[in-house]
Amino acid sequence: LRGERRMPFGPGTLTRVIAVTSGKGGVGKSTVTAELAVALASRGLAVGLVDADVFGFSIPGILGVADAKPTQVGDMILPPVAHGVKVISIGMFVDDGTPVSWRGPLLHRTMQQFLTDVFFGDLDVLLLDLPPGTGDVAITLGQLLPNAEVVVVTTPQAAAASVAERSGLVARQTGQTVVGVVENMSGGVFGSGGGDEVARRLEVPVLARIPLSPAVAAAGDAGVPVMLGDASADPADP
Amino acid sequence: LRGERRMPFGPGTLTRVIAVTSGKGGVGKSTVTAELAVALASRGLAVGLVDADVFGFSIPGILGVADAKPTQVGDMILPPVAHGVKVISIGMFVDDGTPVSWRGPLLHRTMQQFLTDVFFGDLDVLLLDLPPGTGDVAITLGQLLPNAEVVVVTTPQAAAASVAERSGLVARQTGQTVVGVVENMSGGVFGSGGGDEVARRLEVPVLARIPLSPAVAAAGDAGVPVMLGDASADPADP
Ligand SMILES: Nc1ncnc2c1ncn2[C@@H]1O[C@H](COP(=O)(O)OP(=O)(O)O)[C@@H](O)[C@H]1O
Ligand SMILES: Nc1ncnc2c1ncn2[C@@H]1O[C@H](COP(=O)(O)OP(=O)(O)O)[C@@H](O)[C@H]1O
Repeated sequence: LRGERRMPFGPGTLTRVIAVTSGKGGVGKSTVTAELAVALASRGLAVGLVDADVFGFSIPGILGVADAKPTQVGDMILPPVAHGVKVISIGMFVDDGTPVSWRGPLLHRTMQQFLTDVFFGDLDVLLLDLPPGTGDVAITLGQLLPNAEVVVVTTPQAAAASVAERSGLVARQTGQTVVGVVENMSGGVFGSGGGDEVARRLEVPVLARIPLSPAVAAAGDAGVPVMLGDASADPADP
Repeated sequence: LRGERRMPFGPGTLTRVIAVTSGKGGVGKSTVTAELAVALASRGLAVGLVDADVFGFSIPGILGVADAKPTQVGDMILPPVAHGVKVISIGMFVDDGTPVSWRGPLLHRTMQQFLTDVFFGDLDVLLLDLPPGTGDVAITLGQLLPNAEVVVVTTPQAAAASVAERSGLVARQTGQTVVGVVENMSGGVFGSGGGDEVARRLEVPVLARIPLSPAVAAAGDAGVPVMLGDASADPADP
C-alpha cells in the first residue's frame, strides 16, 4: 500500500536534485552541502536537504538542529526546518551513541522512505549529502535519482583528488551527471591543485574554491552556518 | 587445512598490538598511524602495519609504496617493506579504480587472512589502521585481537571529538583497552579542545598533540613520512 505513493523527485520532477559526494571523509562535503542549502534558501528558494551520510550524519549539527526530530502526521513525516531548509537525517531516527550498522536492503529502503514518505512540499532544489567514497548509498541513490546532478568535493591535496575522481566516475556509471567540482580548504596548509586535477580528469568545471577558514570551522561546531558568500552560492545556482 | 595456522597476534603474543581509530574520516588517522610505525621502526623495532581501512586505504600512498605488491611464497604472503615497516593493505589486492564493496563475512575472512597468512616474522609492534567510525571492521578486529591497545585520533574540533569518543567506547565493548588520544591538526584553524575532551570522556591521557602543518600534508602526498619527531614517537612507545 505504501508503495502507492510516488517518489516525487524522479524523472519529470520540477525539482532540481543535487547530490554532493567526495572521495574520502573530512574534506568538508557536509559543510559545503549545508552551506549551499542555506545560501539557496536565503535567496527565497524552497530547499530540502537529505542527509544520506548514514554513518557520519553531521548535517543536523552543522545546521544547529542536532536534537531536532521530524513530526509524524499520519503516515507522512514532516522534516524539521533549519535556516529555511527542510532537513531529514538518519541521525534524527537513532539514539545518540548507538553506532549505525546499516546494510544493503535496509539502507535502500531507508533512502526510499526519505524520498517518498518525508513531506517536503514543492521544492525548487533538493540537496543530498552522500557518504564519502563509493558504496551502497551512492549506488542506491543513483538508482532512485538517475536525474541527479552530482557535485564532487575535494581538498587541494593529491591524495584527496585521486579518490574524489573515483566517486565522480561511479556516479556517472549510475547514469547521473557530474556537474562540477568544489575545492574546499583551499589556500592553506593543504596546498593546491586538487580541485583542478579532479575537474580536469572528470572533464567538468571547478565550481568554487572555498578557503581554509577558522570561521567555517567554528561555524560548523556552533551550528550557525556562515553561508560562505556567493562563492558557494553560485556553484549550483539555478 | 588453512585454519591450522595459528594467528600469531592473539592472547599470549609477545607482539604489542596497537589499533588506531577515529570517529570520522579526515582527521589524519592514517597519517598518524603511518608516522608512528616509521618512527618506531627507525628506533630499530620490528614493526608491522595492517591497513584495515578497507574503503579508504591511504597507508600505501603515505608510505610511498602505492604500487607495491606482496610476494606469494607457497601459501604465505610476504608483505612489502616501506621505511623499515612491513605493510599489508587491501589496496595491494584490488585494481585501482575498482570501488571496494566489502560486507561482513568477506571482510572478516580478509582480516583473518591478513593476520594469519601474511608472514610478518617476529614483530615488536603491530599497528593497525582502522576505518573511521564504528563498523564491521572494528568489530571483527575486536574479536580477533582482544588484547589490542587502542589509540583514538581526533582533531581539536568539537564535532570530531564527539564521534571520536564513540569509537573508543565501541572498542572497549569488544574488550580492547583504550590507551590514549592523539589530537591531530592542532593549533591552526580547527581551534582547540577536542583532544582534551575525548581524553576526559574516555578517561585516558592525551598522548600527543600534532600541529596542523604544511610539511605533514605535503609528506603525505609525496609518500615520504616526516616522522613527526618524538611527539608522535612517544605516544605508544614501548
Ligand atoms: N573551508 C573550511 N575551513 C575550515 N574548516 C572547514 C572547512 N570546511 C569544513 N571544515 C571543517 O572540517 C571538518 C570536516 O568537515 P565535514 O563537512 O564534516 O567533512 P566531510 O563531510 O567531508 O566528512 C569539520 O569540522 C568542518 O567544520
Ligand atoms: N598534522 C597535519 N597537518 C596537515 N595536514 C595533515 C595533518 N595530518 C594529516 N594531514 C593531511 O590531512 C589529510 C587527511 O589525513 P588522513 O591521514 O588521510 O586522514 P584519515 O585517515 O583520518 O582519513 C591527508 O591529506 C593528510 O596529508
